[in-house]
Amino acid sequence: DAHEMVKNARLLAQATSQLVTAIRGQAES
Amino acid sequence: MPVFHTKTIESILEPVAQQVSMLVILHEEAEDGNAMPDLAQPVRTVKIAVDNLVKVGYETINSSDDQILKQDMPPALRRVDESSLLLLQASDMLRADPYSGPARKKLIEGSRGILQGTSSLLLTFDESEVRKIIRTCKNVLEYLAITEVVERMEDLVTYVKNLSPVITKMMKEVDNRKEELTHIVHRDMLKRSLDQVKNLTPVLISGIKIFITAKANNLGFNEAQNNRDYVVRKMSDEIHEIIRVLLLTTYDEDEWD
Repeated sequence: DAHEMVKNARLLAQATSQLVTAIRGQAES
Repeated sequence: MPVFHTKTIESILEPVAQQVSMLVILHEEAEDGNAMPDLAQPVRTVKIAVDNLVKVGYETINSSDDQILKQDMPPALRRVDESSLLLLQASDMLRADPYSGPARKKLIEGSRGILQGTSSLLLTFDESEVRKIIRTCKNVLEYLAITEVVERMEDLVTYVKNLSPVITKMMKEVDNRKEELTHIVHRDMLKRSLDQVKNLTPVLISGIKIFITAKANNLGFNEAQNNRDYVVRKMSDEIHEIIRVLLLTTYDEDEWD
């Protein structure tokens, strides 16, 4: 099982990815 | 060419790294772009994720006895935390002015900072995990170093009883690590050394047995001793090689398959 820190780092990376998608979506439009 | 040296780190950072690179390119190409949407919700989600990571990070620091981890992890956590504050500021600024240039810069800096901080954090944690495996390897080396005190069959029974679980533990940990590596050359190097240790273990035991018998019968003593010492040396060399490869994280482009 992954360590809690690795799990939380993954969640943060996913959240950051979603944020960047939202920013980029606007920048590309 | 893969940039991250373990599959776990790669799977976490690779997608977001690509996204952030694209964001930077877009920003450089079209700095005066359209109005930004309200980013309050995604920024809040990032902040919650950062707070959770920081909390778990400090718990990890407090429960660890690894001094290097204790020293290296807080700056990475601070980097992530400070970057999330930049995102919050940017989100507030954009609500007032959706065209704000400084807010866009903060968004880029914040996203990049979170990526870099998370990367440092994962690398620091990974290095600490590697040090644990190296401790197990050194434990085996310590047993190998006392092989010469095994002079009777009773000693050998105790020696094998103590050595076997440590070797098994080392083999398992190194094998798991091997599977984690993205660098095929490092994986192959670990596999080769692991195979050597695996094959040499029964040779070592029988070498010690022959040595004990030779000593008791006073027959072929020197040869038996040399043979035993040779196997010990060979196994120790392979374990030192495992430790060396475990510590490799840099990439030589020519080595990539």
